Amino acid sequence: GAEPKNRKWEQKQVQIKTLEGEFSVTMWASGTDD
Amino acid sequence: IKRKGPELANTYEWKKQLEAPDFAAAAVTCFKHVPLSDLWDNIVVGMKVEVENTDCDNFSEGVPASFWVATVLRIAGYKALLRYEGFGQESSKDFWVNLCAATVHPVGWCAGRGKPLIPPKTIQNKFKDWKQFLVRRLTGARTLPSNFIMKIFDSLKSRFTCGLTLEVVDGSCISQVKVATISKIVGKRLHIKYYDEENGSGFWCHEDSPLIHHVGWAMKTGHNLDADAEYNSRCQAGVYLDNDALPELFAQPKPSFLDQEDGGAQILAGMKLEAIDPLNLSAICVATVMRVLNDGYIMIRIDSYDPDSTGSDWFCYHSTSPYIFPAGFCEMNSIPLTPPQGYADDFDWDVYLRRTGAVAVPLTLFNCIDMETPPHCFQIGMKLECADLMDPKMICVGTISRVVGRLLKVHFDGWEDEYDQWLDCESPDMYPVGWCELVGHKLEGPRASVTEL
Repeated sequence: GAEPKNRKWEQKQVQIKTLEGEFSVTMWASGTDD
Repeated sequence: IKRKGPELANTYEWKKQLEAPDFAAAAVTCFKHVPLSDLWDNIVVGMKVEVENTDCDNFSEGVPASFWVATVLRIAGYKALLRYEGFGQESSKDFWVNLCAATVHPVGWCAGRGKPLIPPKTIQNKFKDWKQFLVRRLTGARTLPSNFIMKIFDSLKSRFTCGLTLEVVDGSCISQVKVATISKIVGKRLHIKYYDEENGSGFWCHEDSPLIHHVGWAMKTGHNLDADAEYNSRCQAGVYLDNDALPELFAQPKPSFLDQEDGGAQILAGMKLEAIDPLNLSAICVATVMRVLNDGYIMIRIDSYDPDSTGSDWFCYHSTSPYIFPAGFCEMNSIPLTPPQGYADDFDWDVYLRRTGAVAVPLTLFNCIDMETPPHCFQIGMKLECADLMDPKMICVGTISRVVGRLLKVHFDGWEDEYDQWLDCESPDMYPVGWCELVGHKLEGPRASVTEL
């Protein structure tokens, strides 16, 4: 996905766990994480 | 979200209606008073979430669930149509969920709890390398904030607590307020018990309702009050108790022209206006200002009521209320106006004012004119959940049937138009689709027609 225009979106490293193992992906998270 | 409980027996689920291709729900952002309204702009189609995987062996409620990633395809209020990742264009397993349900999480939630994502059984063998698939599908995509659950909890908290004392309009005598206590809170809606009704059904309203007031309000404004002697004397003495609800807890009306000393225009007793009938919210009626209270409040009386009443049918509106209008408002907006008693549908304001020797409340005192309309996104045909204000313990399925500036007409599905309600676009008694499910309130479904039964 393209970078969202709204500045409320934050780029985040998100951890994923599957039966094959663990890894991380870069996603956009909405809202604030206060 | 409560899934069970006797109070939720037979609660309506939107399932069938949601599947209709032309179904339109008012967006959560239309309702400023509901949970997550301020961040719902960022809940978008295409977003990814982790959600309970029901496409597995032995799935049943209560058994520890497995999760998988899904994409939001459509949004209707708090509800979203989801498709598990890996189904491509295949829609057979698409499903609606409440995005605030305990089974929906931001991507990353499962890994944080050591839970592996398990692909749905239907597509289990579709890919050999699920890691590569997920990296491709998730990189650069959007998801919920990691504190989404905390945001939900925070936004559900009421300013009020059970046991607080307050003054509330008396449902059986609308010209007075009565001392009462909060006995229950559901989704910021307060169940209030009148002080003299141990076993009565009480009263329900939202915490931002203009029908509730702080301890001492009636005395301050000059409104009629039903209270015991002890309450009256301590209010007179300015003595407050720990469980008294104080002014800062209540929604404050806007500053009124009447508060200004050189206020320009003034409202005086005897002036005429148009007002929503407090006993029949589908009707806008010719009305008279009966008394001017302190702090911008006025008592009005609907001119079509029985003339023999002894003042028990007067009703208090704030002078900035969106439910009072200048003479001519209905005609200007092609809304039927209920004429005074003895007048027919060809009612004419000029003739009436001449005959009664009354004057109309000056136009400058009203908030309902177009330039005062706050931006809102309600449109005709949108579905919502709405309190039946004639029996406000009930939240019912409704549709926006008219929009006149900031004024909305809500039609209760399956009921005759005479049960419709005119409501302001900022009314705290309207909620998005899925709100009842979120807060654990029963939702009354559309009334079934005879043929359906």
